[in-house]
Amino acid sequence: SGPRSRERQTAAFRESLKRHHYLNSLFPGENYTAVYGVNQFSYLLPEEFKAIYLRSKPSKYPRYPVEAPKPTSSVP
Amino acid sequence: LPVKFDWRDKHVVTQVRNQHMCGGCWAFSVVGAVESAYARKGQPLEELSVQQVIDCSYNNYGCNGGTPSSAFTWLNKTQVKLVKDSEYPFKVQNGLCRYFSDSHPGYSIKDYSAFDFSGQEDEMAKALLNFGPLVVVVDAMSWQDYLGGIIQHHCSSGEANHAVLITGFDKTGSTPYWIVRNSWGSSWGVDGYAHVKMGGNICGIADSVSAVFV
Repeated sequence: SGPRSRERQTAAFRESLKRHHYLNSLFPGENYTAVYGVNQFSYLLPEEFKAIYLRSKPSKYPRYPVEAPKPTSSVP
Repeated sequence: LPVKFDWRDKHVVTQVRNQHMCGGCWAFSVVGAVESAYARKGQPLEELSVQQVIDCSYNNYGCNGGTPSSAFTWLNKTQVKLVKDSEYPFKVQNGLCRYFSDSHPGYSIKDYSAFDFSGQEDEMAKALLNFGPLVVVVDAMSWQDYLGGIIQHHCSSGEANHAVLITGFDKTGSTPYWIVRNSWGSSWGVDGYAHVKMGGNICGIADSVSAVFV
């Protein structure tokens, strides 16, 4: 709330609209590609969105061990 | 491998939830996996307490962030029993950990596994079938603006920052995709879900993958 916050929200929304245009413009002919537009996060600046919602990190895990094909002992 | 599979069709996935302004995606994804694991074993599908994980998983930071791996380690080491969501409801902020008596009913885990499946997404699909919904950590920066369709660009591996739950995949169309449950409410994306292209480790979806056993 408050005028400063409203200005910030308006600025974030304007930036969002530009971003949507950019994201949607890059691969226009691609099948079923994602569509970007206005949603509940459009009033947040990307850095605000990141600070609130993106609060996890990946962990370094071992590679999944795929069962190696068994060697053929005799080939006819 | 079937061409299409979704654990939702087996009625073992709870409804999409909303983390609101709490950075607890890691807890939502982990609790979602435990809920599904119990439902797969024939228990009633129940919403379990995310707030309990946020408050009590001491090796994480509650609404200020955390990792699924630390949460699974905590659940496994302590054998804490997760209680029902109705008994310990979500309040969008960190709180003091509430303890329950040993006789109080709840849901603990037996073990969990965690692997890097990059370059092996077909194996990852098999793991989804065998082990149930998978917890993954993705780069979700561009998901701020996502409305629908299949995410194929605008995110990268190596910069993951958001934990979610894969419930299925669909390979019937020309662009196969993972079906990913998010925790930003059902009005976001495709009824609260995102579709992410299979193959190519889009958004780092195959880098940090874990499954839980109960």
